[in-house]
Amino acid sequence: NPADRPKDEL
Amino acid sequence: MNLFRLLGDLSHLASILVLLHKIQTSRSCRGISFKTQALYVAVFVARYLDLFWRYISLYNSAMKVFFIGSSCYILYLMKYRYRPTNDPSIDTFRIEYLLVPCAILSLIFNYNFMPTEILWSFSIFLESVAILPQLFMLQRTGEAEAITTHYLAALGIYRALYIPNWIYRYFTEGVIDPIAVTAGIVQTGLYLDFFYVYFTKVLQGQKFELPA
Repeated sequence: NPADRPKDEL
Repeated sequence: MNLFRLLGDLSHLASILVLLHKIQTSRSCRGISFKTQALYVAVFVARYLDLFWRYISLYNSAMKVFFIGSSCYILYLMKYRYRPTNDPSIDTFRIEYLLVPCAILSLIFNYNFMPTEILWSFSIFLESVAILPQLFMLQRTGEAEAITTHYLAALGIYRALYIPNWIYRYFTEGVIDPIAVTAGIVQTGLYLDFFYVYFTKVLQGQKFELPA
């Protein structure tokens, strides 16, 4: 899934 | 969360507190680029609106609220309360040269072709270059107050610390974010000249002055 970037970073 | 990212975030937080302190105590925003500050508002709003539909942690939400709120407050201070101390005639960088390429890049490079992810990419690209009007202004005036250089140093160190964070996460979690990493390296690179003068002059007690 290309949308799987880490989303917890600011 | 690892130590690099925590220290990076704290450095980012510190940079904004230093900037607010500079403006409030000197009752002046002299030496600060309004354009750079306006770009940061655009960066934070574009990236942190996910606050409304994605919950990560209290830490994450609180930081997002702080960054959006403080950046808007700084714009208010520059535009209204300390307006006479803001000199637009030396803040001449053309920000459309940043906005347009970042918009195009975000349409090409994103993790999903949907508005929220395109906005996220846009904010990452824009953040990497948002400091340019400020550095350009510094270059033009050739000198800066010590407190302004502390602000810039903390801001530069923030993204620099994200680089070891990404390396650490790659080895411990197997995650890699090529868009953020590429933009983050560019962003840190823009500070190298500044860091050189900051560490060799300001931290040795000398004035921040660029060679003529």
